[in-house]
Amino acid sequence: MAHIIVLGNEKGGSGKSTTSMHLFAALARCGHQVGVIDLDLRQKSFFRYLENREAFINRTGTKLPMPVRHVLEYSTFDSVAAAQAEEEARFSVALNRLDETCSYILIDCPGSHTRYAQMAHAAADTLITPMNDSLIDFDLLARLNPETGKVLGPSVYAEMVWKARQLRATAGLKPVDWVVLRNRIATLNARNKRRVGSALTELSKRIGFRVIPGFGERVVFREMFLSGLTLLDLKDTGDISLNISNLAARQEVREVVKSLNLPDVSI
Amino acid sequence: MAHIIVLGNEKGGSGKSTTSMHLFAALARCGHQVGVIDLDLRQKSFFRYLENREAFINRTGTKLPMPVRHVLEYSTFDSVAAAQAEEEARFSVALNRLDETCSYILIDCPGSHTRYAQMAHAAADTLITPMNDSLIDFDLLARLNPETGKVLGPSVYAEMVWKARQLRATAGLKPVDWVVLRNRIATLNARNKRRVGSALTELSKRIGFRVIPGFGERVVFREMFLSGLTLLDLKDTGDISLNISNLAARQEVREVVKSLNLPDVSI
Ligand SMILES: Nc1ncnc2c1ncn2[C@@H]1O[C@H](COP(=O)(O)OP(=O)(O)OP(=O)(O)O)[C@@H](O)[C@H]1O
Ligand SMILES: Nc1ncnc2c1ncn2[C@@H]1O[C@H](COP(=O)(O)OP(=O)(O)OP(=O)(O)O)[C@@H](O)[C@H]1O
Ligand SMILES: [Mg+2]
Ligand SMILES: [Mg+2]
Repeated sequence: MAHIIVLGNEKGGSGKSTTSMHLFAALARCGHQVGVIDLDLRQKSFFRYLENREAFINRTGTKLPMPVRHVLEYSTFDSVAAAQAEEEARFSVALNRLDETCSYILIDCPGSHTRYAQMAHAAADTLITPMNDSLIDFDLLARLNPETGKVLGPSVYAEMVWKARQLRATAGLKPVDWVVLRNRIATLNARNKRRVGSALTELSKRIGFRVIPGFGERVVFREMFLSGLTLLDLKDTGDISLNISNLAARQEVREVVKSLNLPDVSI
Repeated sequence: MAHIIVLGNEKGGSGKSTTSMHLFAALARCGHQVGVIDLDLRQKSFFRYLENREAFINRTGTKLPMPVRHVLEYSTFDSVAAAQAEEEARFSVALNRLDETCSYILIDCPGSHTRYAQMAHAAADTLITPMNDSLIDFDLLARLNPETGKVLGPSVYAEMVWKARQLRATAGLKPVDWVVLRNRIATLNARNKRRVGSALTELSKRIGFRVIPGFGERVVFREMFLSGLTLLDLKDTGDISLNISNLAARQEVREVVKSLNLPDVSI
């Protein structure tokens, strides 16, 4: 049974697609065949990144790993109940098909609430929620008392995850490993970073996730979109620009993969 | 007739809510009564920021400008046609009500495609599209040839804006001023910034927007969410931490307001 990793956060621009791409590259380099589903059916940032990668492979002849892609469409049924049933069937077919050939399935969610995203959250063995170091992003997990900074209660995204966990428990599946990954961390300004950090620590105990140090704000994480490459691919493409930021970025990716404690993955 | 400013970009986390908050603060300080609508009905980041501001005013007694908020709800009709008609009516009521007392109406859109967002784009006198300095964000405006970097064609968000402009023309309204605002600009790495910049310049001629230099990546734009303050409010709250980044941020806000060429606004 393939291990299912879901990248989820209703907050837009938190880094789901970027993390999906880099996690795919890391898993592929550990020798795994990776299946991927992009649930952001309008934007498709993750699948667009992969299209660019495929175009790069075709025009340069460079050997680079590619995942097995499964494309999903929304149901066009008018009735909500019929549409939901059709989407559940399609989602289930997608997982089964990818499971035939892949040891890992990566699912990138949109920055909005959709039925497919809800299904993905229930199917996740590992749920990764990237977030900016910002109390605006934090607000989607939980509301804080603006005067004391204490947690008042869960917000819309945490409630969605809770509902998915209930569905998972009802289905008799083992509990999800919910990992919050800090992304676009600023090099300066320790105060804001500490505030978000302590809010996350307090909340993690209450709603059951663990926090891992993630990625700094680094242009190398976004400047290779057109070529479909990630910094992990630079050995194969012969581009050995090993500046300090790239070395640090590589180490960040390694640390993230290690802290995910994934089966049959050694970094 | 109030001047309607819409913050739109289907790409999540591009800075719509952050720009909405700072633009509100700037307009209020120019003496304008500002009406606001938050169309991100699930996340409500802009209205949450304003709730925190109101709580700050109440507990500290500080005098700070507040906007006139109008809350919209989705229609619960089953039929898509009936829901659309109800939402159009509610949207129209919202604009008329705010127009009674406000010279400016600010509408913050979600990072996804909704009917209300489509209506807002057609109603906009000024449409501001913030975006990260990233070809991943750019991909929602237009697809680039991955080999040559040339524009291949419009993407899903540019098509949505085009459709809104047609609706606007049909309604006999004067053309929208579509402004793309660069946000979270990195201090280093000129190469990526140049690539995005030249892609924007080429696209702006083809699909009719203008580009304005926007905001740098600065913690001051996000660290005051809990108090509901912006850096423009710090004079009133007696917090005169005038470090270099804050002075630069203040200047960036001033430049943005100036380049928007808004009626009865002098900075
Ligand atoms: N660690 C990082 N360093 C620099 N830029 C980053 C980093 N992570 C993400 N970005 C940039 O931030 C923006 C948002 O990232 P991304 O598209 O991965 O987020 P997302 O959560 O998938 O967004 P959406 O909600 O729209 O699907 C993109 O322009 C991306 O290139
Ligand atoms: N100029 C900036 N400097 C530093 N941080 C910023 C800046 N602009 C935005 N941010 C941060 O980036 C994140 C995304 O910004 P914001 O919520 O305003 O985007 P949005 O387009 O409204 O997102 P959504 O699509 O979810 O509505 C937030 O954590 C915000 O605090
Ligand atoms: Mg994405
Ligand atoms: Mg927003």
